[in-house]
Amino acid sequence: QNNKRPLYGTITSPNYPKPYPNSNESTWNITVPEGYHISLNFLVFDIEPSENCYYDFVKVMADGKELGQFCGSVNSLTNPTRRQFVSTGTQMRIHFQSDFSNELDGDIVPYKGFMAFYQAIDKDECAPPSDNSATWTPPCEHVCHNYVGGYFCSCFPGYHLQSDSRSCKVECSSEMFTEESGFISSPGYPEPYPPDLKCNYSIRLEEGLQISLSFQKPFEIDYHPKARCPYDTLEVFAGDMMLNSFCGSDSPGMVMTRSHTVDIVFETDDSGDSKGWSLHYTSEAIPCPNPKAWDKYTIISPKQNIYRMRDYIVVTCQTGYKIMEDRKELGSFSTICQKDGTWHRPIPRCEIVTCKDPPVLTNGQYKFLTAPGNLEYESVIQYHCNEPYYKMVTAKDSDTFTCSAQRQWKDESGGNKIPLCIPVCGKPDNPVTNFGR
Amino acid sequence: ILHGKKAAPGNFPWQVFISRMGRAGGALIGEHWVLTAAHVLQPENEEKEDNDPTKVHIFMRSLDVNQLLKIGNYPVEAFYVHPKYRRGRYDNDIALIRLKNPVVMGENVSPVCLPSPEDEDDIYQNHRNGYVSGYGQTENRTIANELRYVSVPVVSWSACETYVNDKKLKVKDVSERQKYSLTRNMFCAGFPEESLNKGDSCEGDSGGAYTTPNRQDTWVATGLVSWGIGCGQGYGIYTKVSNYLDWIKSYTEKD
Repeated sequence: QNNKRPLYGTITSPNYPKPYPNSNESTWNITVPEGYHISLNFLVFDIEPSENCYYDFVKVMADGKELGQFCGSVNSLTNPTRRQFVSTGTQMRIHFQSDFSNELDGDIVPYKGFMAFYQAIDKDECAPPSDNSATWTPPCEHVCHNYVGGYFCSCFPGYHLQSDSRSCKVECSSEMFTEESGFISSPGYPEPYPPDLKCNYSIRLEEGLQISLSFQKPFEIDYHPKARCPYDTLEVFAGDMMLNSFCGSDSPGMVMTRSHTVDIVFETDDSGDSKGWSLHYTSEAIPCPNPKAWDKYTIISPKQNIYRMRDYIVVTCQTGYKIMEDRKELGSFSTICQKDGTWHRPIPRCEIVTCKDPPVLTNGQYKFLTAPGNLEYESVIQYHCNEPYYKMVTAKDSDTFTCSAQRQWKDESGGNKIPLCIPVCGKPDNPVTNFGR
Repeated sequence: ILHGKKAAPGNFPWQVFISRMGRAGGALIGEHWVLTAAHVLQPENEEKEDNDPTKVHIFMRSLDVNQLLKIGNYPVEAFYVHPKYRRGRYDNDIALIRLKNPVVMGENVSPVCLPSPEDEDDIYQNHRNGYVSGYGQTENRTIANELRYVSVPVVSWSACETYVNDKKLKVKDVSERQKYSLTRNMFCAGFPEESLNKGDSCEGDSGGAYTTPNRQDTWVATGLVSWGIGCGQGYGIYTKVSNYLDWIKSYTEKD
């Protein structure tokens, strides 16, 4: 009789398991929270039998109705142990009553009484009543979701749940889409759309993107064969310009808007039974022209078939070449495809690098083994000392130097120390000789 | 040079003409280095030691003194006298002169080599001939304005020692006698026949190189003209360059 009792429990007759007292009346009121109903089972039942259970009995009541009055022992027909009592509502009442004696043929008979188990059971509010009562009203206008202890409602796409948490209404006057792709459909699609709609679906994407609309099937908007869309209309705007208006049952298929702002306006009159429309929109950036190298020394990466907004390329040169932009040498170069489909910097050129004049060798000189005077990458020079008065000393036995990609003259080992010319000693040009003997 | 010959161009391209208190010789041993005798730079007759390098004038590139003077001198950056040299004695009579600017070698000027340890047995052996050149006094007691040279043989150390000691006995002045000391840092070269007109180096040749073509026919500076008892009257005494290779290289190899 306490509302705060747990969601399950047992009820026993007075003095149970000892015989119940005479002239006793007891009542139990079971209450569970909203969203539940009550299930009751008798586990033990031993009440003085009588015709119509007139003397002693247990009465079960729920939902304003009496579910039965019971007495007897295990095998009697009026015993309720094989039944499950289930309430529709949140309350159940058990009433026990005994008369002044329990005698049979002058002998006192002890009756044990009863023990019952009750529990709260989640109520599926979404399910219609099993007795198909005509008065049942679904708890949700569109979709009902049951959960333990309650339920909630939701609406079909394009509809909004109203403040009563039950009914759904179309609200599509300012639908905004900012993802680069997505789906849009008429309210309730593919079920017939409601009357008196004035929907506006706005797609707003970054400048430089171009939106394409792909209308799906079924496509069905009320029309008249001899007048252009007199009832319901679907209009597509690109920016401020209307591209087209549609009705009927022929899907427009693909619509290329070439704009990054699109509005789809759908207006219906007060009648009709058409299924409506749906579309998948996608967007693509404006492609930039394929970058072309000016010469075979230019390396463009990454290589792509199409370059679109935000794609960028890096230009490098082959070894021994340098990047030149407007006669200015660059350490590195990259350019990005802009929203208007142009590259933000034109592709530069690659020019061969040159070395400075080779270091002068004191008491020696160099000569070109490649084209004389050419200081470009991979030109080769060889040093010589002024013989016979000097001889060469080299770091790694190399007198040959090549103009490297780093614009330095390097020997075969990669060193840049030029040889030394050191004087030859003890070798006179004209040693003294005596001819006379 | 006594009883020598006029040198031809290219005979002794290492010959350096040094002018300080008087004339002297030297030997070019590298682009920056001239080897000479210590007493050329710190002579006995100088009142006090003067280490001013600007007073040392170096000439090269010609065999003619007048021409040398016209060509001009090679500025001296510094000179280094052997630390064990003492004025008035001739032991360790060796010095190095560092030139401010490198010498550009050619037909008329190129260095002489220093002897290698392998050369020693060859170039200092008794009777081994070598050549000494210079602009010093000739047999006519005139100075040579053109480079002259003479070939003189090495004399054994014992023969030289005997010769020097004999001469020493005839000297009465004690301080003079001290100069007559032959050390192992010296060797003698010349002819024993006193009465003959024989070749020798003489005053003005000091510091010049006594050179020997070694077995590889490379000319090496075997000695430096150091001292003697008169000229042409016995052996000339030369600084033994091979004893100073480490000292020389301690300077030159820094380059």
